[in-house]
Amino acid sequence: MHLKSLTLKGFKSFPDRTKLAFGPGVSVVVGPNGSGKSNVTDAVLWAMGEQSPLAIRGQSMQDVIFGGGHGRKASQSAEVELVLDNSDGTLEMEFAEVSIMRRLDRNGDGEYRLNGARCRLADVLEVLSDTGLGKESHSVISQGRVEAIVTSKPKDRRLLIEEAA
Amino acid sequence: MHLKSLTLKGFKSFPDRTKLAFGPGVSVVVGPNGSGKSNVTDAVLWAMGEQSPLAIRGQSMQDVIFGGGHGRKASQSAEVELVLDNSDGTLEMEFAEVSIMRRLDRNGDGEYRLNGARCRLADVLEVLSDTGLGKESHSVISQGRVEAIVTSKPKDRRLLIEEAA
Amino acid sequence: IRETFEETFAAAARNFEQLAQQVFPGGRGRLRLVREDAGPRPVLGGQSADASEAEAAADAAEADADVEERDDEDLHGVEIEITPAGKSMKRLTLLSGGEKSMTALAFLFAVFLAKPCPFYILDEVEAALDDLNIDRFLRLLRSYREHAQFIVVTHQKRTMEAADSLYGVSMGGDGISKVISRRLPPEQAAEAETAGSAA
Amino acid sequence: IRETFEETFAAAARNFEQLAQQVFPGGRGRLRLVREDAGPRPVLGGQSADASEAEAAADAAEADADVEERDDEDLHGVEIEITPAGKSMKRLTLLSGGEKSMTALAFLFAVFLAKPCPFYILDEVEAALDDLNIDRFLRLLRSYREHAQFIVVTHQKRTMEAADSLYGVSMGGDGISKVISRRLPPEQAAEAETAGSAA
Ligand SMILES: Nc1ncnc2c1ncn2[C@@H]1O[C@H](COP(=O)(O)OP(=O)(O)OP(=O)(O)O)[C@@H](O)[C@H]1O
Ligand SMILES: Nc1ncnc2c1ncn2[C@@H]1O[C@H](COP(=O)(O)OP(=O)(O)OP(=O)(O)O)[C@@H](O)[C@H]1O
Ligand SMILES: [Mg+2]
Ligand SMILES: [Mg+2]
Repeated sequence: MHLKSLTLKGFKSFPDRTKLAFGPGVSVVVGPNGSGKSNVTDAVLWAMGEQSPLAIRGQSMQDVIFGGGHGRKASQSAEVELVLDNSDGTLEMEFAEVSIMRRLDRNGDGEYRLNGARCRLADVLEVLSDTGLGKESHSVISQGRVEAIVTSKPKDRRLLIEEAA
Repeated sequence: MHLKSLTLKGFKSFPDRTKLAFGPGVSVVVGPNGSGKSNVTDAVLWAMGEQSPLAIRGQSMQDVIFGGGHGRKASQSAEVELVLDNSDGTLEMEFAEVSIMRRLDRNGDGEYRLNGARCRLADVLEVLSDTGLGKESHSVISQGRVEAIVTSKPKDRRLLIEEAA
Repeated sequence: IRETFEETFAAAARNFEQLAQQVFPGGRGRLRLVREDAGPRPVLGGQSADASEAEAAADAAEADADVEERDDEDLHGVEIEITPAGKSMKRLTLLSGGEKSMTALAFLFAVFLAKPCPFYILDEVEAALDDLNIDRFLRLLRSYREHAQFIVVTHQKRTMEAADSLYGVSMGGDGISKVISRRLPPEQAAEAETAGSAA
Repeated sequence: IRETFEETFAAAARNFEQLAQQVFPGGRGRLRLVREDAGPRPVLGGQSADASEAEAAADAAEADADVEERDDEDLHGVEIEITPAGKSMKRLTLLSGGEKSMTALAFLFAVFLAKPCPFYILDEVEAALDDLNIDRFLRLLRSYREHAQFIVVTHQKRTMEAADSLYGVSMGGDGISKVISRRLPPEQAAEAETAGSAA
């Protein structure tokens, strides 16, 4: 089971549809300060159902919608799609590929889709937790957060291990 | 008015008396991870009257006393002396040099000294605040804390400016 | 001290506008006094330049008005606004790690220029900065080292090139730290800089 | 899931002991289950090696005893103990920035080896690391890249050398991010590594 692709459209500094295809091994994302690297990290967290705007540096969830720049108007919605390759059957689903899509527009309406079919956040979380990718798993370490494992309470570390288990 | 020297003895990873003499301009402190650079930063904060062990990475204030290593027993007390050069008369004191010394031993007894004479914490804070070096001044930015100015509340930034004023 | 706050703030605000252009070339920034009860202004993208300028003028007027009401002063805080080149002004929180660090450093230097402290201790403040921004930070250090002592703690080689004095900290297998220091003569420092930039 | 926690924790604890020696050569570390109500043990320096070993044995016995009492399990958390080479075990909080990062990474990899997630996203986790520790981190990445995908976000050149695929993110003067990606053939990646280490 691995990450196949990530597609952003209208999300933070990515107004145009941008697809990143991931291969096995180590993928390194580089670029200057402010170019958009951590926005990619935020997109993954967001697609996996992140509920707190603060965790992705916003104050309201609509902050993730592209807000405009020189010569480009603000977008009306943000959309991120995460495609997981399930060809080794890790996920108890019939599909060889699992697509998780999340969308939000300016007036606050949003939706989740699993393989194109509308679903609830709970359905997405269930699929993810089967692979240990749940909220507490820390499979995503955001910028500035690596030392949190050391400064956190013993109880939080236990939750991290339980999530993985 | 400038910093003339910093002397550590029994403070964190400096069991032996260690004196750093500072000149004008830019002084750069370098060394590998864990060598003791930030312990120097902590020593300055501590000599200036830091009251919270957390601000210098401890849980109790006695954590600053050298705790021993291979072949060296723990120290019984920690002492830091900060010497300020007042030859331009910035501080309203008759002295050309102002020495601030703080000491703490294992059973929790501590003292402050101004030019060798015992004094209270309040006296040290008063001398420092005359030069804008008070608690809120942020003339010391600890490791990992630079972004705090941006993530802090507007009220805290106001305090920073008031302290400098 | 109230009067001094206004003067210091005004000077810091002027400095910040200049420094913001230095650390965000092509961008801009400013400091504003805000009332505590004012919630975060909704920051929607897509505002035309004219609208935001009119708004800025209105804000400046409002800020002056606010400052007059002495009895309300306890409600005032300092808001930072930053617009990096080509972007529309967003929440501070959305800025990248490097952008937040540069903004914080610009603020610190802005206050410093208004009212210098005798010395500053900066511990690994450039950790999030890419090479271009580290250079901008070092340029700031070099331009202001006449005004105050800067003690910069770092594990980065590039930052060493800006040093007037160097302090090497090391720890043996015994858990004990040792320091050796060396004052770099001006020519040597300049030489090291040229060599560094050529490398 | 209770049972699985014990198994996963036991495996993670074994891995952590090994990894701690890798990231802190000459040092050691371990994970302990602790009751929530146990306050932080007073960490006084100067304990003789014998005393601390006896204490460790007593702790191990106590930890096993704790684990038996299932009704108390909600009170258990995972404590991390690290002793870098030559130092006596101190509070975790006293560790340096780089040491905290390495400890956190050792913990993460310890849990990962016990129960891998399909992918990991690590955003600038090496910011506090000096060159020696960056190398240790990259060596870990390289040794485990068969077991999971690692997506590493960085602004550091050295980290790029460990890449199987490279994604370059850039932003124009219009505030819009663009990505260009390139898969590095294994020989090319190996070549880049050799060139990098020779540089
Ligand atoms: N909704 C949005 N609309 C437009 N731009 C946005 C939005 N949200 C964030 N940005 C911009 O994206 C930039 C931050 O990008 P990001 O955090 O990904 O940078 P980065 O490459 O990680 O940089 P660093 O190396 O400094 O961490 C900021 O300049 C911010 O203004
Ligand atoms: N009371 C003490 N007694 C002995 N050693 C101590 C004490 N307090 C802290 N130390 C040790 O000092 C070391 C931390 O030093 P410091 O934080 O100054 O490192 P640093 O040079 O800033 O490293 P980095 O580059 O990683 O930030 C730790 O290994 C810690 O164990
Ligand atoms: Mg980033
Ligand atoms: Mg440090």
